[in-house]
Amino acid sequence: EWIEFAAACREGEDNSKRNPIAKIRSDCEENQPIVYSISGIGIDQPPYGIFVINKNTGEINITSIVDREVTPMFVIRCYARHAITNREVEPPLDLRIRVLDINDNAPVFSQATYMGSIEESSMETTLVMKLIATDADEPNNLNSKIAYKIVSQEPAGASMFILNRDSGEVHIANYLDREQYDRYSLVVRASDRDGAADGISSQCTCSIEVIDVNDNFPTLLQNSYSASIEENTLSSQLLMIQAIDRDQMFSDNWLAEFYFIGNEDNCFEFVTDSTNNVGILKVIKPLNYEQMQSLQLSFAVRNKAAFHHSIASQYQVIGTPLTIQVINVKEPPSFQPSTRIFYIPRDLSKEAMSNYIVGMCAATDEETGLIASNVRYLMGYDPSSMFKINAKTGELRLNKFDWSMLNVGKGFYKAEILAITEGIPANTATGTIVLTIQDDNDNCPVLSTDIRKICMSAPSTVLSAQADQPPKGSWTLRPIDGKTAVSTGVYVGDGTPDVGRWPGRGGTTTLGGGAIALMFLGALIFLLVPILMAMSACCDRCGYKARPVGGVGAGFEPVPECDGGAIHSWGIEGAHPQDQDVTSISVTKHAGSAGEIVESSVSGIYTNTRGGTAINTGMKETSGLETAVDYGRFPIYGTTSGYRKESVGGTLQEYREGGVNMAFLDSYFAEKAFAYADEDEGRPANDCLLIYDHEGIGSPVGSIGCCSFIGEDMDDTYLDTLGPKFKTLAEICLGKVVEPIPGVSATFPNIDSDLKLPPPGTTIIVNESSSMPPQVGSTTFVTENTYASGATLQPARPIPDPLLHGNVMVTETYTSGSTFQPPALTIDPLRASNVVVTERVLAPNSDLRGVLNIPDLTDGANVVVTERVIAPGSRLPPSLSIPDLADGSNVVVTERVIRPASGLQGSLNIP
Amino acid sequence: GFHVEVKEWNENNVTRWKTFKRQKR
Repeated sequence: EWIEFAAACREGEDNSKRNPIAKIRSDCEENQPIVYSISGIGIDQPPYGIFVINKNTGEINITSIVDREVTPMFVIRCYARHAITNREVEPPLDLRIRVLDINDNAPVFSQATYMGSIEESSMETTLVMKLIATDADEPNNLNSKIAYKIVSQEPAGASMFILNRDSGEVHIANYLDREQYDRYSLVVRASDRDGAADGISSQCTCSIEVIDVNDNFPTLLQNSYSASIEENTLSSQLLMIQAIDRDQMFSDNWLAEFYFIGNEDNCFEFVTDSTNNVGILKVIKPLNYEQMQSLQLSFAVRNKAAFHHSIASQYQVIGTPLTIQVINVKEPPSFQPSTRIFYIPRDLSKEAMSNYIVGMCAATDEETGLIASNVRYLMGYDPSSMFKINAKTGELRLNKFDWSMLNVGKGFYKAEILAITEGIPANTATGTIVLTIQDDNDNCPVLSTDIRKICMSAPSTVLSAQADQPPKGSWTLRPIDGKTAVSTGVYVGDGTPDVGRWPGRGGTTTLGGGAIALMFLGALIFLLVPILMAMSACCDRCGYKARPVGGVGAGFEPVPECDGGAIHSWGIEGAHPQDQDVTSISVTKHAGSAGEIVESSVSGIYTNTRGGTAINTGMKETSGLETAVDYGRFPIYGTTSGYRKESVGGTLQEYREGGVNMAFLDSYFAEKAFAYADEDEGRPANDCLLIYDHEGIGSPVGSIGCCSFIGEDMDDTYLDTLGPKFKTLAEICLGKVVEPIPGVSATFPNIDSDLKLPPPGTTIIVNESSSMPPQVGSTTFVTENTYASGATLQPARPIPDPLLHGNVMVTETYTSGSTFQPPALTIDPLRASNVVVTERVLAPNSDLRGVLNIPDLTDGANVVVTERVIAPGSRLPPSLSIPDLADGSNVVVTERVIRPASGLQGSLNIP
Repeated sequence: GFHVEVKEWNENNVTRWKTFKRQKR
């Protein structure tokens, strides 16, 4: 697979002036007759004939204008065959021709007009809509990079919306009030080349409706209202009250709802006319002037819809006074109650029946409430002429009586009496009389229904006969016109009859043993439930928590407080940095005689990015120390990216989210080759691209940096253009003898110098490892990790498998306190092969047991160096012990510097 | 070997041949 596009042509231009654009040649042509041929899209596949080849010279020409949007790339398969036998003398070779993009396409919106809506009073930055424009030019190229911009807003004034220039998302920028403007219209422009002046633009419109919410209280025109009505009359429209509301008309946010504060007798009712928001006061129950001449009511108004949360707390129920004057009307007398029931004893003799006084049926004067004095009484409906009445007093007597009148009928006799006022006009009041037989069962209360009259019989089993005592025992319900019981039951404790079911005429309700058992069971449950609930609450208080079904670990785990439940993107794999400033050490590895140097300080070919948001562009020389300090200061740091010579598209965010964008890399290399060819003929066409990737998709595990060397074995002068670090790495890749970087001094720490050791409990760990040198021209991956730690001892990090990714892996780990300036560590590896360096600086009183973790290197070309500097202030000469190395390929160096004040007892165990 | 020479792009119409050999990523 070719790494680069071998050749390029520009779309929309006549490229033939550059012919031949490429030549192929086989070494076999020196001693064999060779003919060359090509095939592929643009040659013998549509579009045909764009590329042709001189079969004898191998020169490839372009013949037509190409369109990148049609064919972004051509792959020419080149063949070299024997001129006579036609046998392929070389494996086919793919020559990729990249079509360079020109900005010949304008952004195209997905819609000409976008329609959207948003509620008023929404929070700022609320997303309203998202505009989408596409550009047919090359993806990941500036020609297709679209920037959005609001050109105008109607109605004009303060900008109510903000448009994200990159994403096309329209957000609220200001407080929206529908009552001010209920619709906005925006003209939006999309320009490619990221909005540059030379970009091509297109426009669309956005219509945004502001949706109403109930953020206005209804009000009334007046502070108080009054009305009057005659007594004993109803009104469907006693008063009309206009409500005013600024919310959207005819919506529930606008429609008023009137309600009374008072109105205990329910004589009045409000309804709202939804067409004009007028509240109509109705009188639904007659008023009695003699009882109340004036009513002082109060009412309030709200909306049918609930108030918006932004104003709901401000709503106060303020009653509006409403005075109702009742107008007196002259009323005729009346019988109160209008129906009276009289009983006659069953054992009444015939003699006694004559002139038997049934009772008094006097009419009442409505104006005074007393017995009417100016009326005369007459019998009205009395089919059997059973009664006679005293015309002046209303005394009712039996005229004649026949038991058959009751028995044949429904058990009672019904008649009407009249009370007629004297004078003109005469008013007549009518009363109803019901006569029935009094027997043992007639002592019970009488119930009245719409259908029939039912008499509740006296208790069949009377345990207490006192009138002021509640009845006990059983009861029977039966129609008043019959003896057949329709339901029976028992009296409960307070004398209330327990109404059983209604079995129908002639049926009787009885409770069986099963029903009693159910009742007992129900009572038991009522007793047990509170007890069990109390026990459960007690268990909670005692710390017992319910376990999820499915065993330990199933279900949700609670998010601890103060955690926020968010993912903490420390940006550092495998460590747990804290919010502390970190001072790192600059580690330099020297190859003594061979002069191999790999330093941790980063050469000035990239820029730093901090905090994960801001991007600092430009060239900036940073040392490893500076970098580490920065990382310590910004625990959640972003990736570091840098481009030599020129910046290209692709943002930090893209790398973070998508890992290494291979499309971007392709574009990068192509454009860089293009740019180099323009500016410097003698410039080597090699490149070093350092891309710090935040463990994105496809990047090596645990890495934040990748370095790719593209070189050709015929020309290695490009090494001189690299920074010292990557030059060294490239040289390792190429298998060259590595020379030390001038000016870089790295020695063991001088214990007599003013060495600032870290504070107690500080640990410095440096791990470096590298695998076997790669083959020439291959890719090198460099990983760098920087760790910050607190004041506690940190376990050694496992060294990553050097064989996993690429050919050289460098892992650097820094852990220190706030002020320590660590010394450089000089290592003399015998070979430029796998190197593992572990350095620890331990403070006094540290517990060193079990903290050292030197990897077991089974490979024969490994170097393990362990250095320890322990405790300041000591005058003890350093002791350096070098183990006897039977195998020359393995070197283990152990050095200890121990001073008297360290307090350590020499319990270190170093492999 | 099977060699490819490509004429590099140059706005100044100055050609420069660049030789490629088989390379793998």
